[in-house]
Amino acid sequence: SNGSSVSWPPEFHPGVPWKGLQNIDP
Amino acid sequence: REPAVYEPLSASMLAAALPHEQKQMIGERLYPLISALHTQLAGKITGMLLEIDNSELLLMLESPESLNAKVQEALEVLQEHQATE
Repeated sequence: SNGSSVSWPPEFHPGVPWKGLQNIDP
Repeated sequence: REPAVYEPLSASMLAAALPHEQKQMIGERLYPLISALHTQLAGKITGMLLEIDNSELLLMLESPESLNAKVQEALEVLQEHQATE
């Protein structure tokens, strides 16, 4: 493990649509 | 480049938005506050905090003490997580 590909947590970037919540029920 | 300025978020503004828009609206306001504390990790910390309930996030936006406490918690979790990677 080189620690360079940590997938969690999803990062928030201002002005970029937030995609961190794929498990929200409609 | 000037930072975007957002009006304070109210519960009624949030209620009028879709769930993913609600998180976006909160994130846009949360990020600059967290960025002032932890520039490098602001994106990750904001992402973590956005998993919290919106009602609690609204309170955090109005209370620097609550926000700082949660940011500290998130940092510890993040460091623990990175240590296990």
